Amino acid sequence: RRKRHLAGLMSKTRPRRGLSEHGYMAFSKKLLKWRLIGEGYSSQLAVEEQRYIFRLAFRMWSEVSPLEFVEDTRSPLEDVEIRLGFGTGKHLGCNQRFDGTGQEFAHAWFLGDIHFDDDEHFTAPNAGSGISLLKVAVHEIGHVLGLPHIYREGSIMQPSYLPQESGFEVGWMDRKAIQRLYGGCKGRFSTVFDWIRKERTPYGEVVIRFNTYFMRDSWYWLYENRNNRTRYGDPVTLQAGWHGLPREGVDAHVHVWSRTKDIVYFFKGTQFWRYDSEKDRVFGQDPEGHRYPRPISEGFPGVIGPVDTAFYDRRDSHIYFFKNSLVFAFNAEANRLARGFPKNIRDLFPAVERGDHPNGNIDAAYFSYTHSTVFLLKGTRFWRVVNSRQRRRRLSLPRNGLLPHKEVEEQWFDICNVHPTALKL
Amino acid sequence: EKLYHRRDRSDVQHFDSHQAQIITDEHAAELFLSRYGFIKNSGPDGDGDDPEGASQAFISALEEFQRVSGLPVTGQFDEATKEAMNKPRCGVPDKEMDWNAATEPESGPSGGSTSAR
Repeated sequence: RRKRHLAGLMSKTRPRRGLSEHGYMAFSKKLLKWRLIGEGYSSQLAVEEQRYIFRLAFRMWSEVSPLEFVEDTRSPLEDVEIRLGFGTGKHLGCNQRFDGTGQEFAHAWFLGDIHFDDDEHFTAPNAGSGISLLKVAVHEIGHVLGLPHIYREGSIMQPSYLPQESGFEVGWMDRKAIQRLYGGCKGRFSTVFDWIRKERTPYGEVVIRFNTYFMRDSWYWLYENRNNRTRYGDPVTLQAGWHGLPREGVDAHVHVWSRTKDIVYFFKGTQFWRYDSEKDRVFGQDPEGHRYPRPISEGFPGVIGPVDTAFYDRRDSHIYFFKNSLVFAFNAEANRLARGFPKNIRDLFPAVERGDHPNGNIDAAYFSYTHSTVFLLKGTRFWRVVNSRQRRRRLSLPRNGLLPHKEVEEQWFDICNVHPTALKL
Repeated sequence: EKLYHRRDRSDVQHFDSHQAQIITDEHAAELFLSRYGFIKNSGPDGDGDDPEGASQAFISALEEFQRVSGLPVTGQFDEATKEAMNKPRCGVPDKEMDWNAATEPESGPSGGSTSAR
């Protein structure tokens, strides 16, 4: 009776590590170490291939959660949170024997051990046959992070293995499940912009396309507005996608797009670059003979770099440069500072709700073609600028008024860092 | 001679590998359901004093497994259920297991030290 009573007490006092519907937050740390145990290598794949697949599996969870993972082959094993290994039958001191080929192909323990049954035929991603080690690894890591089995089509956490679809990714449902445990991804951005490109269809028509980009120091994400998530496999380094831009990132992107001009600029420090959207690299020398980078004061007299951010307002063909609590409006047609500027940001962009204002030093001023409005971002928040449609509906709204702030992560989802060692996967 | 036709060796059957026991009868099915948490607190052989209750537990566990696996809920160990049980799968239980029960057999040597940390 005493033993039963004690057992009952224990189950009440410590959090149940069973598999409740949403799982449990297994780790309170954001940076987790993992290791493929030396005596637990698979006999079927090269060791480097195994380690690559696990690095990719961890990165895939990192891309959708605030967690970062780093492979650690040196620290004492007890300092490594997640340990992976292969074995057959009785294996790695585990009390759950593997059953040979078929049925159970892996299991995970909530203390961070993941075992793979080496009698199964594990294959590299997209091999088209066997059992994808990547899919199984993502599934078992999900368990170690605290996710239970999820019986929904499309979830990687389904208990039974589904043959490899090409291009397997962590789906929307699993993203929400892991974010329910660890929260969404937060962080400041260097700049946010829509990049416009003219493309020619197979029929020779010119169509105009855009994509949304979020930049954070030397990384960037392409954001797929239609899918409400970042592009699979992002972030990538700035060098990989924006040739010629400063390695450490930019302060601002401006696209001057009018009847007479179609010019893309990037700003960093006291200099600026002109970007060749056709060749997808910065101009060394532009058609007008200017060599880049150039001093901002030379190209935009009256504006002193570094700037916090900037955007081009097609309504009045002005570039608005933000610097601390000041805003410089620059007439892009007349190529001079507009009269009466700089102005205080609170005067030019008044708060619709008293006191709800970024008060300068913003990170990004972003005109979104998806939302047809300007957003001001600062830290983890954004303020939406009242647009003409909203002013028609509510005449009391001031011009360029800032609507009450919201959290960036509630509007743009899954813009998550990965550990630098996983960046180049 | 071990023949290799495909570069990734995926065509080579591992003749010397063990095979998981195929689930073909209700006894094996009961083991499966117990292992993955669909049957609680009693092993397949149970303590034998309530066969009616055990079979009802087996049927309801079977129905639950069929439900979460998207199969027709028949409560019968039919072909579709057999096939689903034999699919490659993760070894983590599907249902929340009562750790104490799972680690502390009902009968067995007293002391049950396995549940003590």
